[in-house]
Amino acid sequence: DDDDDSHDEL
Amino acid sequence: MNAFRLAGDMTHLLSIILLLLKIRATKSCAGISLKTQELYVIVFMSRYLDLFRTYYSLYNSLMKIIFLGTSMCIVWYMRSHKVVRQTYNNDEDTFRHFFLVLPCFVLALLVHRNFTFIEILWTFSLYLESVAILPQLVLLQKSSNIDNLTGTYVFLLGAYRGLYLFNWVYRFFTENHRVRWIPWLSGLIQTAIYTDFFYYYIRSWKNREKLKLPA
Repeated sequence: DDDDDSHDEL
Repeated sequence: MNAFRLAGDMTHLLSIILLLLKIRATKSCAGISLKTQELYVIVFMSRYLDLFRTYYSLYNSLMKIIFLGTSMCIVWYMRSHKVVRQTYNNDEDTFRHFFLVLPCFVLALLVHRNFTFIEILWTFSLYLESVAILPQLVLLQKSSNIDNLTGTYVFLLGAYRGLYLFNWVYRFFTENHRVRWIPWLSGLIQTAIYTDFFYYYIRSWKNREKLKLPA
């Protein structure tokens, strides 16, 4: 899975 | 969410509250760059499009709405409020948006993770945010009289992304957070741009002198 977990940041 | 991330968000929020307080209490936006504030509206609008697509948490959605709303509110005050707009340093706030927006957009088209609409805009917002403070710093250099609220506003705004850098290091080691070059490098550049300002701000604070940036 290569979802960008940075997207949960502001 | 770790402490660095929370501290970063709260610092960001505090900087905006401080700016709104200055504008509302003193009915003045002297020393504040409208160019920088307009760039922030563009940054938030392009980054927070996913507000309507992906739900992360109530905290996340609320903060996005707050950042969007307050940034537009600040621009409204500076452009349209009949008293506040007269205090705007129109002649000194000379930086052209265009020279920052266009290169950032081209860079986002060239360097990104996925070629999708949302992803390109998200990348563009990170590049643009990293340089959005430049018109503000140029304006401060031209100002002979920087008030405390303006100085502290810029300090907190710079500190927020610095705290995000610690958050990324922390997440990398504790949460198996992968290497994310685009936000990390953008955040590093963003914080580095403030280095000079941090130096003079802390020095003036330690010596209890009025803040002044060398031209």
